Amino acid sequence: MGGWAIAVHGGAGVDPKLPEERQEEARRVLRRCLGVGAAGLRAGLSAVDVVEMVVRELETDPVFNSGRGSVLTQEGTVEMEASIMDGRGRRCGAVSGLTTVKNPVSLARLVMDRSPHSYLAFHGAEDFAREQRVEVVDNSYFITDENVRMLKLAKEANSIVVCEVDAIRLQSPADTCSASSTITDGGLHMNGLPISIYAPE
Amino acid sequence: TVGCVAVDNGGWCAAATSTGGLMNKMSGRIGDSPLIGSGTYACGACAVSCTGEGEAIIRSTLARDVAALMEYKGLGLQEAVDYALKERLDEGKAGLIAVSRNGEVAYGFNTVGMFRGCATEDGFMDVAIW
Repeated sequence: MGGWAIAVHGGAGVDPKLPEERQEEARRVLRRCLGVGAAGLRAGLSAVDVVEMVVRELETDPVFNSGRGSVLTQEGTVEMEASIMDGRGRRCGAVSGLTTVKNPVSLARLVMDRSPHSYLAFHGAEDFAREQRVEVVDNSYFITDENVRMLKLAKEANSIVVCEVDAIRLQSPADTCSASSTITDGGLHMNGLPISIYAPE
Repeated sequence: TVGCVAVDNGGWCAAATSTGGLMNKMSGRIGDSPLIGSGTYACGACAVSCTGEGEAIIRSTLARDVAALMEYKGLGLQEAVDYALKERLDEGKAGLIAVSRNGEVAYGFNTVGMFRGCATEDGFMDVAIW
C-alpha cells in the first residue's frame, strides 16, 4: 500500500488572460481545501468522507463554479449537480437540477447512503433533500454579481454563435453579425462559446 | 466544476464532483459531473473526477475509461490518464484528476489550464493552474 493521497480541481478551460489576482485567489482556495483533505486523511478518515468534506468546502467558497458561485442558466437561476462514488463496493450517489440545496455533494452522499437509488433529479432530489433535512437556502444565495455579469456576456456571445450558424446555413452576409465583433479572445472556444465567458472555468 | 479524489490509508479510493454546469445553459441540461462513469468514477483500482466540456466527457465515458485502461490494459495511472485524454475525447476539451489505490496521483488536461492541486503522505504538495 502506498499511503494516502489526494487531488482536487476547480475546473478546466481557464481563460489564458485570467488576471493574476484571480489566479492567486484560486490557488489560495485550492491550497486551503487540499490542507483540509490532507488533515482528514492524516487523521484516519475514509477516502469517501474526505472527498465529501473537501467538495463541501469548494462548494461553499464562491471562487469556483459549484454551490455558491455556480454559473447561471439562461433564466438567470442556478441549477446544480453533483455526484460521489466510493470505490469500496462501487457505491454511488448523484443529484441534478438542485436549486436550494446548500451543499449538493452531501445530498449525493445521502442518495448513496440512505436511498435505494443512485441518481435523483429536480423536484425528486429537492423533495429528498427536505426529507433528509439537509440545509436549504434561497436560490439567490448561490448567485454572485460576477456571474450575473458573465451571463450577460454569455448571452451576447451566444447571439454570435446563432448568427454564425445562420450565416453558414442561410449564406447570409457576415455583416449582419456586426454587433458580435466586440467580443474576441483569440479564437479559443468551449461548447461553442468564447473561452473568456467562463468564470473562471 | 470542482472535484476531489482521494485514497486513504486502507487503499480505498473515492471521488466526488460538483458543478453549476455551463454558463447560459438551458434549464434541464445535465452535464457530466453527476453521471457516474463520465465525470466521476471510483473502484478498487482508482478514483477519477473530470471537468471541462461536459458533452464530450459524456460521449467518451472519460472517468470510467481511465479505470478500464488500468483494469483491462494494465496501464499505470498516469499512462491511463494520458491515453484516455488523447484517444477518447475526440475534439473535446477536458481535464481530470485521479488517484490509485497505491497512493499515486495523476492529472491531465488538453485545455490551456486546469485549477488543480495534490498532496501525498510523504509530504509532497502542489497547486497549479497552467
